[in-house]
Amino acid sequence: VSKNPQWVPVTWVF
Amino acid sequence: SPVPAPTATLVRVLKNSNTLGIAIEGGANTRQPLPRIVTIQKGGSAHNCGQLRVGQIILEVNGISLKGQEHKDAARIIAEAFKTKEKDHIDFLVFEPGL
Repeated sequence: VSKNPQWVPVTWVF
Repeated sequence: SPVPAPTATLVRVLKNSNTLGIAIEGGANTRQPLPRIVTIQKGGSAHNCGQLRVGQIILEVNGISLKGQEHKDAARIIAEAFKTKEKDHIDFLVFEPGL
């Protein structure tokens, strides 16, 4: 089980 | 054939439109530890500069290292670099894996 969460946050920078 | 050495490139993005227009993924404590460009919006300053590409990893913004920065802080550093009136450009040090 990996320490880092599998989902990766994404953000738009406008 | 030799594995291509990963290269870091300094890209200067001029603020020639009212939006920067990039989407980034990742940051400290995620499986993508440094922010990676996942989308570039047509007509934004990032697109206009022509040197930023989807897949590039952003190491530094105006000399500020993003290493160890959480996702929201990395996004804030980039947004502030675009908003500041002190400079008419942003210098991104990007790394293109496997180039």
